[in-house]
Amino acid sequence: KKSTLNPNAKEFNPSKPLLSVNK
Amino acid sequence: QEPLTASMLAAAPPQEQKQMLGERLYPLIHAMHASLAGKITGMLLEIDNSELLLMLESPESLHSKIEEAVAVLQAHQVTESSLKS
Repeated sequence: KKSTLNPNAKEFNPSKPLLSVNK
Repeated sequence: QEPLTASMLAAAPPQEQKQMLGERLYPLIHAMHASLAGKITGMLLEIDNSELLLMLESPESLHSKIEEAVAVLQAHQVTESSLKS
C-alpha cells in the first residue's frame, strides 16, 4: 500500500540538543 | 520525564502541540536513525496528534512508522537523484 507520509515535510528542530555537541 | 497526555496537548496552541510531540518523538527517532531524525520527525508530525499520542505509547507502532518514513524518504531521494543525473 502507498504510504501517506510526505517526504517533503518540513524538518523538525528540537529546542534542546540531545548531546552536548561543540560546534 | 512525565508522559505526554491528550489533555496536556489540548491546553497548548496548535503549533506548540506539534512542537511538544516532536520533542517526545525526536529522541526516540534519533536512537534509531540519528542522521535522519529531524526529517523523519517532521514527516511523522504531519500525522494526527491523536495518532501520534498512540504511537508514543506503543513503541512497536512507532517503530513501524519510522521504518515506513525511512523507506518513503529513501525512495524519494532515489527519485530525486535520478532526475538530477
